[in-house]
Amino acid sequence: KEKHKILHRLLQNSSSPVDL
Amino acid sequence: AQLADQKTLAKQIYEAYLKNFNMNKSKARVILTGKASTPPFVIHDMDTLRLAEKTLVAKMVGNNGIQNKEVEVRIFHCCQCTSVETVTELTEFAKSVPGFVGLDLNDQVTLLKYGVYEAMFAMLASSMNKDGLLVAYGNGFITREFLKSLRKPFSDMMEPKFEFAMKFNALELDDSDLALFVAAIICCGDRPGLVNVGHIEKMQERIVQVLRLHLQSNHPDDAFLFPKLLQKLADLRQLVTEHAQLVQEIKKTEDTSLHPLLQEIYRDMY
Repeated sequence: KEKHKILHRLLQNSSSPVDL
Repeated sequence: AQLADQKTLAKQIYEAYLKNFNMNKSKARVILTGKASTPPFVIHDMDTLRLAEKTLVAKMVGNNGIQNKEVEVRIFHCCQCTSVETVTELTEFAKSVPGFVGLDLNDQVTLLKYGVYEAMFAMLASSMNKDGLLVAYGNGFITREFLKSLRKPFSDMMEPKFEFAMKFNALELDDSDLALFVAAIICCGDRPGLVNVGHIEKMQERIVQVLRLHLQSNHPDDAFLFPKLLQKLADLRQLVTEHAQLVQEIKKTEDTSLHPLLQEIYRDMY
């Protein structure tokens, strides 16, 4: 889970943008 | 009843595709065929690139130290920003595919990890013609020759995608076909490390079946389109493998950073 924490976050919370 | 079910699924996936992706083939074709009210700004040399950086992609190159780096590194950085945006769009699209959010969360991650680049290169073809590629939400067009003229290894980055795109575009898919094709790429039962393979295979089978029927009715004159597309799935896997190797090489030998989301995707990929 730690290895893919941004993907996990994107899957669970669509309103959290990823910084470019 | 089964046919009605399949039509509903095709419609749901197409609607999710139109809703979640900023660019699609019909929008791109309007611009690429010169029918847009404002034509894209053409980037074909260092001067036009600098101009585009000041206007079209100011958000990506401004205030982060990237503006003083060499041209290849700046372009690579912009490619990464676009990739990150597309990964977030693909994630939202995947979540709208019926059945996807019901999968084991770790399997959802695995499907995205292995599927996003294949999906991205399939969709990138929509924004390409033999001479170049739409960038900056369709506001810019960067020429294939200019990308080829960059120094190695950066010059090797886009040419294989153009070669794939020219063959892929010859199949003349529309957005309704592409929506199902992208869903089939993501819901793929043979990705490494999947826990609940059976569950995903069932979902994949349903989507591939819907794709086959949809192609039959949308392209009645091309009886071999479905097998041709299945071959493209294999070609995309090869394209991504080579792309991942090139990115690893760039990461090792060049003074450039890789976005944390893309690092997650590439790490232990193949």
